[in-house]
Amino acid sequence: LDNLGKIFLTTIALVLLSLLRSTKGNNARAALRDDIEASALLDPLEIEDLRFANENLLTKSVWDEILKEFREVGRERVTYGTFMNVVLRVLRRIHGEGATIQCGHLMDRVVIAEMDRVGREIDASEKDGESCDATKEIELPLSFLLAALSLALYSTVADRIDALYNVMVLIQGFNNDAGESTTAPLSIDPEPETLRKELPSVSLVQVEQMIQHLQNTCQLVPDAQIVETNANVPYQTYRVGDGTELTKRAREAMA
Amino acid sequence: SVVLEDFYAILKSRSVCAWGECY
Repeated sequence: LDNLGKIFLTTIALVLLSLLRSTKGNNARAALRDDIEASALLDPLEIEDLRFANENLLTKSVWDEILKEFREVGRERVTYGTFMNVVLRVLRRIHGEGATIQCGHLMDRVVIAEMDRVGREIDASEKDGESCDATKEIELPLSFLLAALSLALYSTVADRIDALYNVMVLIQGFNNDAGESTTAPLSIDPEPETLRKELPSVSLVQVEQMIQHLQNTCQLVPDAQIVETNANVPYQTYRVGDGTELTKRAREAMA
Repeated sequence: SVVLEDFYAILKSRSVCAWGECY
């Protein structure tokens, strides 16, 4: 009873401290979310524009044709030029001469940013490098380019997931090579349920890479990309997680 | 390894929330 005042004041101080800590943590998270939004290459409205502009052009069936064409090409990494040649060849075969990706500059923006990033990495690894001004020649993973193309794919979310899964199956086919189990059914199946049972599984690494590609092509919401750091004193701090971390967290939640 | 259903669940989980659509 002699220390009642002290106990009371200590309790108040602790409550205030925890409130302050929580506010600082929330502010840090909100600031990071704003950063992610501000630095995004595309905003959600642009993505919507890209998708609607290609409403009649890039549907799931056309996408399947594109994948078939890339299966013929048989390369896991291609330049953007080669990639677009193949895509346009399929589009023109289906929709006639002159068909092209509408609002393609939005897709270009995402791909060029990736080429810059890869170019910088190459420059950094080859110190006295012939600085990559030949960005056009940089080869990017086919899975990344297809993830970028999926920005323009006009379809339901379920179909889009199918489409991306087929991309991973295709790439896995290249890896396994020898041509055998590559022949994953590339959809246009009237009974998707049957198809799903037939689809082979893909490696976890591929899934992580695909999530990373989706992140790099602005297809994940900012909130989902935020992960907690180990620093929680004096308040919790946050950072942007990569594909591996986001996949791990999702799998933990599923478990 | 991951099958299509798992991939679907991962993309639609709150941790990934692709295209803003999550459970």
